[in-house]
Amino acid sequence: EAELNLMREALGINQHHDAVTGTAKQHVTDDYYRILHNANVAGWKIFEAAANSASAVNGAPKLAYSPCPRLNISECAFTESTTSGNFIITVYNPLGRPQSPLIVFPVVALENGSPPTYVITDPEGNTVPHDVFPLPQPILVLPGRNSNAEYQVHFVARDLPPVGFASYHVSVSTARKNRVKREVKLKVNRSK
Amino acid sequence: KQGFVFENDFYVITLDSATGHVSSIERKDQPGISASVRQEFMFYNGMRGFNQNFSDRASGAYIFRPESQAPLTMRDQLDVSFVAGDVLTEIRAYTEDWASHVIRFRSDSEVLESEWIAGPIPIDDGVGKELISRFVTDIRNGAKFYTDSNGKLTEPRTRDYRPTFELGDDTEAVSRNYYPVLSRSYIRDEDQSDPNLSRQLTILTDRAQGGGSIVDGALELMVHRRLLYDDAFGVGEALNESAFGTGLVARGLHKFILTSVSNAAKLYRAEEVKDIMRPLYAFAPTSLSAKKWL
Repeated sequence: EAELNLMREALGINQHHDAVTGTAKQHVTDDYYRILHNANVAGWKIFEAAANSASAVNGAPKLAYSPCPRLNISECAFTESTTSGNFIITVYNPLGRPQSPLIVFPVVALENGSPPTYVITDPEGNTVPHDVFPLPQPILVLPGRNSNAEYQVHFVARDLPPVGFASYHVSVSTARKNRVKREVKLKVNRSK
Repeated sequence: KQGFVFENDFYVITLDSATGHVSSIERKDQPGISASVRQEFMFYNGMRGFNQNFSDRASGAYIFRPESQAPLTMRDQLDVSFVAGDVLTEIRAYTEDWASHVIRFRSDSEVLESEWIAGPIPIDDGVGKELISRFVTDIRNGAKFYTDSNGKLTEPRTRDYRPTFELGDDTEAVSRNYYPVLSRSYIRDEDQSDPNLSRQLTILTDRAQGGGSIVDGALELMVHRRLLYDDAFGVGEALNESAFGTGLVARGLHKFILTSVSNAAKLYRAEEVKDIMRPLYAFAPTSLSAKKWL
């Protein structure tokens, strides 16, 4: 309830037109950011509790979830530091019908210059196709981005259940070089 | 000669080989539905002023008032590259250091994406700027474009026209045709004698933006602005977000769909709820193998 109240408060305050449109002084806008950030943290706590109790129902071990709130700028401490071993990605679909979103996370290059190799397994045990792309250059130089990730992994979480979860198992290995998709320059020529 | 051609199950997208801009989009599954489309980043210089009288009115947090009545162009020839994978393809187009985007499409999707990165907007020349992403097409929209009203009702907007009063001459061509776009905007062929052959270009936004159809066939959305004068409506500060000492950088998404008018609403309605109800995901370490985890 305490977390929900933080979120309610944030929703109430940030419905003000100044919060929506940016018609406020910078320090007021910074305060809107602070309130939204607190609500975001509270939301993740609720997510973690719900995900843990859901997995407990099925007898699965409890997991310590790490959210990555800065995925919008391709920054994620968890996936960047996990260069070997296994991890779980639990995806929650808040929509009342199935959807198949793209799941994206940033990864770093190893000493050999290539990111680790990933094997992603869906809840039915099928291997899920994925790509490893180099991040676009403007992302690498974003001011305020605190990340060494130069690549991103993406895959499609197919047919997520309505208002439900699906967990994907990711096995990370450095055994062989990852086949990163190459960025190919197009020869654009005005004279032609 | 014909340009660089990309395709998925639904679209053929062609880039101009001379400039790198998108030049046309064609539906593979809907014969007759194709359009010449040029997307580019452009900008308006924000009007300077101290708000002493009407002509001295500055562009600011509340007021959008460009200095000229046509947007200024950026570099015509883009740096373009692509990355193609098993899941999706990305076309990466770099216009300037402060304006670029990635056109992304999955092999099986009717929705194309333009993920833009804008900023920091340069102000070394002492001029505030308002950056737009503009789509110019051959769609004959007859001065009409459509925006949503808080994601619900779709409102038709007619250029230089108000339904309840006579629009005077003392207004400005760009500003008077800008409207709020909360989640979607579209233009479509005015002639809908055959709705299966009339075209509609819909753009879904991931945030509220301003937009308009300033000339026929065009649809523009303002993605970022940085201004150096207050517009005297109460903020008392210029809209100059100088984060990190360099100015704010924004990253966002426009989803765009070209389809027949008869098919458009069922596509964009389904897609826009996915934007509002985006999936959340989080990561957790495990010592279990995939087999044991299952």
